[in-house]
Amino acid sequence: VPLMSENGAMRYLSQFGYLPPSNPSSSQIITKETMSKAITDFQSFAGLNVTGFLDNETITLMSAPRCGVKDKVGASSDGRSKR
Amino acid sequence: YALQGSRWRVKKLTYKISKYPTLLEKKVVDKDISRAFAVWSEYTDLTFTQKRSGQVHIEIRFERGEHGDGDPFDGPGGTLAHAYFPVYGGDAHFDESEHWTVNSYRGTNLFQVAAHEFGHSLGLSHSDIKSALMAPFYRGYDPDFVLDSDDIQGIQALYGTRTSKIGGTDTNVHHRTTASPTGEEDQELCSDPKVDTMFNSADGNTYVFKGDHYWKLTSDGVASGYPRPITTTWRGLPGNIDAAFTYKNGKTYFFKGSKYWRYVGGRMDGDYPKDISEGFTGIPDNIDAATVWTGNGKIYFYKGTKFWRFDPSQKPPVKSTYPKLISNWEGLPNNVDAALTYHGFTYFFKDKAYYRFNDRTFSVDIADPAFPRATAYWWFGC
Repeated sequence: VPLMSENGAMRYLSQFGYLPPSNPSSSQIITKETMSKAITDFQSFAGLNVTGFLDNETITLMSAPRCGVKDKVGASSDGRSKR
Repeated sequence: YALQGSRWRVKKLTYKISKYPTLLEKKVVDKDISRAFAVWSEYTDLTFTQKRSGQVHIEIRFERGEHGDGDPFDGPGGTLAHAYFPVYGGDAHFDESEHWTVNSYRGTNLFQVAAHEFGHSLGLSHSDIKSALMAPFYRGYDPDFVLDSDDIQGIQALYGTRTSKIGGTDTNVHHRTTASPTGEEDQELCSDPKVDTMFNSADGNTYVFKGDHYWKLTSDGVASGYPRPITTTWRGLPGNIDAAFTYKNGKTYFFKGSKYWRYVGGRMDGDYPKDISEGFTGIPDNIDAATVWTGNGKIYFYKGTKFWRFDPSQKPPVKSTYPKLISNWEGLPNNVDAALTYHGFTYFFKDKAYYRFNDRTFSVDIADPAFPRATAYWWFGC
């Protein structure tokens, strides 16, 4: 099973539109509920068992090669802008 | 399938491979990229022509790490490639750090990844159907690849079904090469092309508002059956609208005087009108135009000689450094009538003419023919 920390998962979920983009300049706090909802959304989208936590199946898929475009295009503010 | 919300207005598209991968022969790459485009042209009237130089619709590059778009690649594995939707230009970037292969179970199959990325270039988002090409995860080399019915439905929702081997139209309101538009000219717009506002709807259509009427634009002019009264589609909305835009939430905002209205499609989205000062604190009344930069969600309002940037995610949404002078942006006029974001550019309309603004150079584009150009000819098919 590939290793992925909770921070790594958070970055992943943020990168692909399930969580708001991380902003190092602000002390953005992701609650357990927000994280669980994001994991649930990801699992649902990817056709995994929806558990709401980082189980092995979810972590494995997060480590798989994939397209860099967000799954949820409208979910964050940076989108795919050339600006 | 999922549609991002933008699509190409032309069916004959061109592409260029500006930067090839180092470990594959150019002709091999050319062939696989061509095959990848053919995945989509097989089911639509889209055609894709490779060019070696000059302007193209879709630029393809193989790059490592940070490569100028703020979205760096991460080395082998992880993200393999990314592409821009039509509204952002359609370009496709591939991570040069991957081991790109052709017809091999080893490495990462170029054809399959390219076909997926070109789906984005054409307006498709990721699908939650596992078997779809537009699912986000790489599934390994499939020697018997066929496009999933989910992908076919998606691309045909954008571009229609294939009607012939030579399909589509090569006229485009911004790249028109023929002087004679098909169909009848619109008398009202052709005799006086000054408009109140122009905007894109959530479903990708472009509309023109003037007085109490509106028109839908097509790739070569105005759609037949227009103009129509604004109230037939947007019930409760007055005429002589000042400005409009569709936000990334799919809702369309209309502005007039000190008021604004919000619609989802043709349905008013709650109790409107409301005061601009209430919903858009920091923005003045009686604005000239508004555009939304879809990438970062910031909204630009224009009035007279000034513009304001409104960021809904910030408090206050308008920074104290605004308003700024439109003249800071080289070549743009003051007192614009309308503004529209289209295919990654912002277009400004004033009286009978329009300007294409390049946000990378922060100036009006230098082009032949030069801007400003005639709105009637290039947009309304006159």
